[in-house]
Amino acid sequence: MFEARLISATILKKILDAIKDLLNEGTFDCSDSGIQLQAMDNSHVSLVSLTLRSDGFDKFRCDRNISMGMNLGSMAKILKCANNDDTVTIKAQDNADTVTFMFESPNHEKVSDYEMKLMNLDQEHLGIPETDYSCVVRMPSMEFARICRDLAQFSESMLICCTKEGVKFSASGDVGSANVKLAQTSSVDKEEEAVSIEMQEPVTLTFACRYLNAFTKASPLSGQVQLSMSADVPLVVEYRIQDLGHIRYYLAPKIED
Amino acid sequence: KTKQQNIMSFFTKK
Repeated sequence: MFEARLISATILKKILDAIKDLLNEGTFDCSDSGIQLQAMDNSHVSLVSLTLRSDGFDKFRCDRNISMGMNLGSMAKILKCANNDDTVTIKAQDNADTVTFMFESPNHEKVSDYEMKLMNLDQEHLGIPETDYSCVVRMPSMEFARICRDLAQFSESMLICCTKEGVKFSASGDVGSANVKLAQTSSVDKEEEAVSIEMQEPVTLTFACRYLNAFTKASPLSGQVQLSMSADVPLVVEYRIQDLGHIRYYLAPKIED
Repeated sequence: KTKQQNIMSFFTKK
């Protein structure tokens, strides 16, 4: 028996919004430590890794490890039926071929359940090595989203250059060129507004704007985003989900042809 | 001209 309850459906809606542009389907691996999903986009350029810890749920029960392959478009249809303040419970029997989403209104007067067929997905799991990154940038997630949106107008690719002075995002194309420089903040009123840079070695890498923009769909999950970079390895874009876990996107860099 | 690399070339299959 698997059962996981969240007090507010909003968080699940936001998580789905953060992955459904990149992935058509995904396998949710459930164990007593929580729920994990790891999947590559169709082009095998990026990898999404979602971790939701069992202690972050209002209720969590997982008697036997189960893997539930879900069509994320279908899951989105179901979650649309939940109000933001509804409690959501995800339930499945051991070896079941369906999963049930149950939504309860705050006053418990309306209860709805939606059963969805599970899919058998033959997904490859990749081992991600522990890496000490040359540069780790933390910045407001809305600022990162804004920069990705703005620079995507100029080119398919964006250069991210990180030094101890700051981080610079650049794009150039037929229209002209764009550069956005962010310096480390010295003092801020709110921690969420801070830009911080931990640098061992300066790094310059090129990435596809389309994927970066897809990652920024996770912005509503967290006030801050963390970018981890080293030469010639994938960028990690991480959004922490408060008290519940995180979503990490890995993006392969572009290289000179 | 830049070439997009594949994510699988960086990670090992489990």
